Amino acid sequence: MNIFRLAGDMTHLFSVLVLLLKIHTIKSCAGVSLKTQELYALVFAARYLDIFTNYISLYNTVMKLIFLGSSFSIVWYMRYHKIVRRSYDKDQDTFRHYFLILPCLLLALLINEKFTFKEVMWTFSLYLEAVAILPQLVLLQRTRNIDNLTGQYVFLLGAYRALYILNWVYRYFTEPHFVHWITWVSGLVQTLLYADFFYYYFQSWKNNQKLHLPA
Amino acid sequence: YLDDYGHDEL
Repeated sequence: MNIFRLAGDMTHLFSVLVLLLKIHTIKSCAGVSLKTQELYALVFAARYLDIFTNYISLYNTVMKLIFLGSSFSIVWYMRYHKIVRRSYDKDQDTFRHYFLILPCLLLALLINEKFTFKEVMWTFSLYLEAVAILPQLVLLQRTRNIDNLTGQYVFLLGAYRALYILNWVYRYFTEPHFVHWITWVSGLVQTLLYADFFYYYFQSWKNNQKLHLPA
Repeated sequence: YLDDYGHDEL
């Protein structure tokens, strides 16, 4: 494991912790898209089908369990917790996430490295993760005052993706035959989706103003 | 290729 991969995983972990902290301690999920959270739960469920059959390392197994557990508990909090669910901006969070799932599934059936159930599901999870942030970005654009924790959550998620790209570049040059086009292209698409957000995030940080995305 | 590595990323 290289430093970029580890930093990427830790940033990913922090993003989830920031979100859980907000939900658990402030008992609010204002500005958080349930659609995006449901997509992430689906992403991890589809990707980690091999969690008990394909052992890589203790680190991998523990991290997979954390991502599965945290994504499903965030969805549970937002849907069923009697206080948290009241702060959910249901009327603003209108992205049709079902329209993302079907094309990703079709694309995974057509473009994959091996036509097996687990491999297609794994590929599906990559495509879906690439676009899963869209409902959240749309919601951010509609939210007048984005609170710090929500802004940091999205920033950390974007940073995690950028670090994974550096990890791939590093692995490409250090490991023989490390070529994963599907992972790279979907990862690159995913990171590009954050470009606009990053621009406004750094602007607000530089000018010491509250984050606000123009419509 | 994939089989050499499995999916070792998260």
